[in-house]
Amino acid sequence: KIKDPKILGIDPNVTQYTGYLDVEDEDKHFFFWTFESRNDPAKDPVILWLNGGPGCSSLTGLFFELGPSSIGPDLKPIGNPYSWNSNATVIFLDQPVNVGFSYSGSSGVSNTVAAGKDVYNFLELFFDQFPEYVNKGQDFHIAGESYAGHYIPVFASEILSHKDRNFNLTSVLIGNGLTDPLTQYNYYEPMACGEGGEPSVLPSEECSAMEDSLERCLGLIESCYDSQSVWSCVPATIYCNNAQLAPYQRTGRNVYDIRKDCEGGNLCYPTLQDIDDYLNQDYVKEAVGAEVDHYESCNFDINRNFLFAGDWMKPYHTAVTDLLNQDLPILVYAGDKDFICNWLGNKAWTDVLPWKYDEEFASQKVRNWTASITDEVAGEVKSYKHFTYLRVFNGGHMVPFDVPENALSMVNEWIHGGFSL
Amino acid sequence: ISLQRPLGLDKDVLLQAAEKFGLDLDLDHLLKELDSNVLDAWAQIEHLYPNQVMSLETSTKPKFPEAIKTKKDWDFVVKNDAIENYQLRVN
Repeated sequence: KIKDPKILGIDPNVTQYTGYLDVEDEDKHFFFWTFESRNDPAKDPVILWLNGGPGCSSLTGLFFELGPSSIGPDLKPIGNPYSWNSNATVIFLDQPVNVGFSYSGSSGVSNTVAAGKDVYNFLELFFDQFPEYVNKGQDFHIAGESYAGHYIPVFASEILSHKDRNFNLTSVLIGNGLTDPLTQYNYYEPMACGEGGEPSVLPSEECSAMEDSLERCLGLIESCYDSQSVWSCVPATIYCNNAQLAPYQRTGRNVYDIRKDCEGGNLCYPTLQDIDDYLNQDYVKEAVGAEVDHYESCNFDINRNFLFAGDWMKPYHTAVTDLLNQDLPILVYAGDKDFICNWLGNKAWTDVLPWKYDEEFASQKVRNWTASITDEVAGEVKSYKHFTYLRVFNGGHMVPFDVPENALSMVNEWIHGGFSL
Repeated sequence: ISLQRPLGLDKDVLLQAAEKFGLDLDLDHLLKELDSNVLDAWAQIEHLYPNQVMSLETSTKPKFPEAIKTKKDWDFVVKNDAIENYQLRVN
């Protein structure tokens, strides 16, 4: 018998489920871990959380950002009072296959659209098994960050295309996402060179070199948008990432937080290694039923494969247009100390996105956002109808890690407050 | 040994990329389809970033195939006739 994950002491007072979605004919197996709401699971909404990468495990979100516990250096759980399951049931899904505890015996996907079909089928079967999370009309949201700015619009579109689905999709939340590269790649130089609210971290000649290469980079992304061919999208990715991201990376600074240096490990946060070490312990793997004996927070083969499939630069923001035109509420939020998916670029793409109320949205004034938990001005918000952009002060790429109280305020206000902040 | 071509690429980079992508490359057709900006970028990429050209690959193989240990004692196994080939195992 697989042990009850509650024995791990991670939010032991809430019901939790772990398991796998199996795609039998393709030999694909997706791992998930669900924590019921600490408040009222029979009535509270459900959130599906997705980390990005591409190729990074959503258990990073669980243990590093918004889940009920973090992991200390002694590999023991530390409770998180600002977990997003305070007022919602939260599902963490490792996808695509070969990420985290998910695996495939054969091969995996290397593009966002293929990943979306698997996620839809996961949700159908999950709510088949647990109808109590939807049969009283509870809301269901998808939230994620980073490369999930690609995933979420496509996954939501896939869900809405199934009219006979057994669950409702109520809204989506995209944090520090990469969604419209053609717009967002304009803002790496300003963010690194002192126009994003922090002092420049690059010498002026590096800033000039980034400016000089931008026109060509944008031309290549445009070609990718036009053709969506691997032949156009791959060189756009290689050229633009080397021209616009590499100068910053070479400084040794943390790409996820412009205030910090990159310390140890691939992802610049040494505590991520504690999470890997924790999840690689036999008793933990037994308790969650993991069928993969070796856990890694990010699979860089997947990252490379998405990049070389041309997925990185594709115009998935067009799916956001479709979702907004179908009246799906969307929150785009961005911690304002992040470099790699920075707030300048995220604000810019929401301002130019075509949708049925685009002119009205663009003309809205930015106003202060006061977080309900701390009662402090914690950001700046711009909103019209069901589309909202939020700049989160003092947050890096992973907002719930940097400003946990304000991140919980944001999500609670959004999902319980009629999609306004 | 050329520092610009440390891996000794001996084919045109587009042909090499097609091989890595697992695609048949009709070069004549491709040259008409791609604009000069894209073709120039490919040509530069071959020289500027040869390691990345060498690592072009889009299929994902299991990283640790020997480390997969299927478990049987699940509390629920859920199937739905409307979703063939899929099942959910829950603890």
